[in-house]
Amino acid sequence: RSCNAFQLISSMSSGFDLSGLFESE
Amino acid sequence: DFVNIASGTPFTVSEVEALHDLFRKISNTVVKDNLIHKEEFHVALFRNKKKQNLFVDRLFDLFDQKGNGVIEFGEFVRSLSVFHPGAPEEQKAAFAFKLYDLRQTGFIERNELKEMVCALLDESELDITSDAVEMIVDRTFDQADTKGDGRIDQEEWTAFAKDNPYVLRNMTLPYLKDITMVFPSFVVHSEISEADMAAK
Repeated sequence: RSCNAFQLISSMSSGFDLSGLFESE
Repeated sequence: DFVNIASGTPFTVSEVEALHDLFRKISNTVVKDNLIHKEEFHVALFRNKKKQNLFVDRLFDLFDQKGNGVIEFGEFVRSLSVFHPGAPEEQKAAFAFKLYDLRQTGFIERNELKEMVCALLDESELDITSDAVEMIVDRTFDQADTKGDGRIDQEEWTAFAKDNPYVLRNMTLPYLKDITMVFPSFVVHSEISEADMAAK
């Protein structure tokens, strides 16, 4: 019901998962 | 220089030092020049330079504040600071707006939002019909485009993000809160000597 596109993007896109930067071993 | 870079960000000087260690590592994975190239940004995030991702490309462009094709250390720290849990919400909202304004027109347009949703669905396993995508985009515009002109301006976006804080969820990296604690390996390389560490 309250689902919107920005919510989808912010919760799902791996492109935003910057945590990869901190695991650059 | 670390002092200079730390000022105006939520990072302490020793955190900036820790970030420098990380930066040095990332910026020398492909081209050894202490600058992060797009390829290196991709490798750091995905371990794969070929993987295409719309959002990562946009993120890179925003990190690259000078727009010269590489991320310098100051740019890296300032951009990451927006993702700090302590950074102001308005700063996060402004950064997210720039991310979503794919063609940098000053507005998030309907086709841009649709493009982002489609990119997201492409990378996920979700199978959603194009009718459903249209519906999601329509509904989002119903909520966010309060002036009803078919595009979302910065003011509308800021108000929308304020009412729906979860849309800024991707703008906070909890890791950044205490970077020297979460990544203790950095401490070894910082001013504290190896001998001090061994003594503890």
